[in-house]
Amino acid sequence: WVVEAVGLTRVFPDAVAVRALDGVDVRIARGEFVAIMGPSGSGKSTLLHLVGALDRPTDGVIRVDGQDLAAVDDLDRFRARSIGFIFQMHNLLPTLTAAENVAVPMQGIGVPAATRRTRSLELLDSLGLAHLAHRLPNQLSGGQRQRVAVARALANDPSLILADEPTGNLDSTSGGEVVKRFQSLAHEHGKTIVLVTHDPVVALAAGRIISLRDGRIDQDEQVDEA
Amino acid sequence: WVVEAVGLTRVFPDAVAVRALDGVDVRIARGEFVAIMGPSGSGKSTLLHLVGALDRPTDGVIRVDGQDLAAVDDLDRFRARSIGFIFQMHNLLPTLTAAENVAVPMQGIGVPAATRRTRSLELLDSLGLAHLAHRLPNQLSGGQRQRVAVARALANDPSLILADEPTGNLDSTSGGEVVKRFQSLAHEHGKTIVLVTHDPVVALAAGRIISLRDGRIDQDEQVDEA
Ligand SMILES: Nc1ncnc2c1ncn2[C@@H]1O[C@H](COP(=O)(O)OP(=O)(O)OP(=O)(O)O)[C@@H](O)[C@H]1O
Ligand SMILES: Nc1ncnc2c1ncn2[C@@H]1O[C@H](COP(=O)(O)OP(=O)(O)OP(=O)(O)O)[C@@H](O)[C@H]1O
Ligand SMILES: [Mg+2]
Ligand SMILES: [Mg+2]
Repeated sequence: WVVEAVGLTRVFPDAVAVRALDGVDVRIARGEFVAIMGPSGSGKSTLLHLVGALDRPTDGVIRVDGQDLAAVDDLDRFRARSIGFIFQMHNLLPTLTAAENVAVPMQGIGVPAATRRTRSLELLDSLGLAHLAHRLPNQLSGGQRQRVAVARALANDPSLILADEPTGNLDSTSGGEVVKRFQSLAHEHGKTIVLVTHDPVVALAAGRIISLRDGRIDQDEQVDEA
Repeated sequence: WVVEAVGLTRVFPDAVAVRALDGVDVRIARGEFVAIMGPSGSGKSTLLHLVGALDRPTDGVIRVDGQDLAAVDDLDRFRARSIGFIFQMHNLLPTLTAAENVAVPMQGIGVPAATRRTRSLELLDSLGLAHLAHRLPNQLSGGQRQRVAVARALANDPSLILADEPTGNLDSTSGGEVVKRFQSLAHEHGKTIVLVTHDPVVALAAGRIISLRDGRIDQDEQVDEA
């Protein structure tokens, strides 16, 4: 399994403890394209952050590529090499250009500068953003920033891509292009994609839809891919 | 007219100057609920920021409630009293609780502390968020932050509400509730709503859809309200 969660639980302290994720079991195989849906506050971002080793569970186990994340020595290195993450709030670095933002993960694994530059421009170009390479995030529209965040997640050609509502700020055309890109990464390049979305059109482009409610899995269904 | 734009233009400097908005004429009457749609980068946020006096045009005129914004003495005060703005990137203050964030516009116009507290809790409650009043933004989900931003925009009971993709991070249920709230504010309370959205379901709830393309108005159509 590329992703295996067993009894995955995340509790946040509060006046009343918040069971943001409450015993989730999930198995995802290589090359799957999985959509995660559910009401606001149902635990989707929490699940994605646990799978992406950006947070630690309170209970239960999360394995990526067969490795228990709790037992990995260098989590930063593990993440930088194998996982591409697209955040719900894009989190571009405000003082770096679009091209420099895309290059950050490559720097993290020691890719030489000239290669970073070339690959960064290619990734931006593949999303129709080449003309924006030199811009700072505050010189971009919301949807342009979101697409730069998509390019950044693909920088190290990761085998697992975790996307938290990557089309929320996109019109149907640019959103459709991002989704087609994910489909091609899964079907033609064997990447595994886990994508959180509120958009049923996007979810139907995936092969499987997992629905969360109150921190638990409510449904887990195969879909005939659109 | 509550909103009147004549030849409204905003150019950003770049290697090639960017005509983000390129001669826009729009008139919006009191009590209208208007949706603005268009491709990523077509100028929607730029238009909203000019109407909301958060940016100045390069050319053309923008009047709100009959006043040329270029001639208003105290723009901050004008904005604080009359305009509620919901940003595409919610922009909650990270060190303030949800309730304190909602209260910020009230502080800006000198509302006493006890009244701010009561009204803030009422507004959060009306969006189903009363139990989150004491949380910091980083203790909230993306959609919860977005709805706190909606509550904040309503704090001073403004006559003009400008919303930049307020449902992008919401599931259909909570998104539908926010849209119904806007409909009621327009139809029952005479508020004027200008809402940017990529979601056709949301746009059809408005009475009119304005479509932008490359900084210009492409279409401006009345809709039979859903
Ligand atoms: N400071 C800036 N310098 C240069 N160009 C800018 C700047 N700010 C915005 N732009 C450009 O102006 C255009 C309009 O931007 P705007 O944010 O209004 O688009 P939008 O319609 O809201 O897009 P989205 O749906 O992606 O939010 C975009 O092409 C953007 O790249
Ligand atoms: N630090 C925290 N302290 C307390 N509660 C938290 C914290 N972080 C998140 N939560 C709560 O955990 C629950 C799950 O949050 P999560 O961000 O995973 O939801 P989500 O499904 O991604 O929602 P959305 O669709 O709105 O993005 C929410 O009810 C949220 O308020
Ligand atoms: Mg989320
Ligand atoms: Mg925008």
